[in-house]
Amino acid sequence: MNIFRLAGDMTHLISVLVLLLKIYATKSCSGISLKTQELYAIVFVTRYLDLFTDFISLYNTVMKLVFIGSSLAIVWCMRYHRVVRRSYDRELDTFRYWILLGVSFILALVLHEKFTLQEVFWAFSIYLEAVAILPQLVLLQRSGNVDNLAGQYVFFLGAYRAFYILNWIYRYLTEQRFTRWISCVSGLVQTALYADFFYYYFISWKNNAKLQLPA
Amino acid sequence: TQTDSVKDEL
Repeated sequence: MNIFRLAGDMTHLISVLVLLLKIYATKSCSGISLKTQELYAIVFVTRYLDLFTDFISLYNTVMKLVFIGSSLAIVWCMRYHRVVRRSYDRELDTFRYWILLGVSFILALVLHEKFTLQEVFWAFSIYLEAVAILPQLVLLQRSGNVDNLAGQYVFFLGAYRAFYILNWIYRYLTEQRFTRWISCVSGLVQTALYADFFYYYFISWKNNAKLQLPA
Repeated sequence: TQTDSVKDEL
């Protein structure tokens, strides 16, 4: 464990907490894409298949349970909670995410570390996470005004993978046999997808204005 | 030897 990875995990945890806060405090999920939340639930379930077989550390196990539990809870809330579900922007959240699922799965069948069920699903979860934010970014552009908590959620979600890139650089420099090309390349693509969001987020922060994404 | 494919990252 290094400071970059810890910072990344904490930032990721903050993004989940911000989203839970928004949903429970405002009883609203306006501006949040259910499709992105469902993709993230799939990412965590397919990535943590080793949850009960490989014990890395208490921290690792607890964080996996938190991410799986929170992502499923958010999907449940947005689909079935009688108050929250009314504020879901159903007509704006129309990204055809089957394409993302299909492409990621095909890519995982071709590019993986070992051709085992666990490794193929792990690679699938890495590729899927890289593009899982797309429905959310499209929804933010369509809904125009971005409420603070939704904006902060996306900001922290993007920042966490940037910390992980620093972590991979650090591990590559300090550990001889460390190579995680699948994670690194996907992580770079994932962070790049946030680039324009970060730019407009910074501008809105500098001008102390509401976050406006160009349609 | 521990294979480096053990996923110790989240």
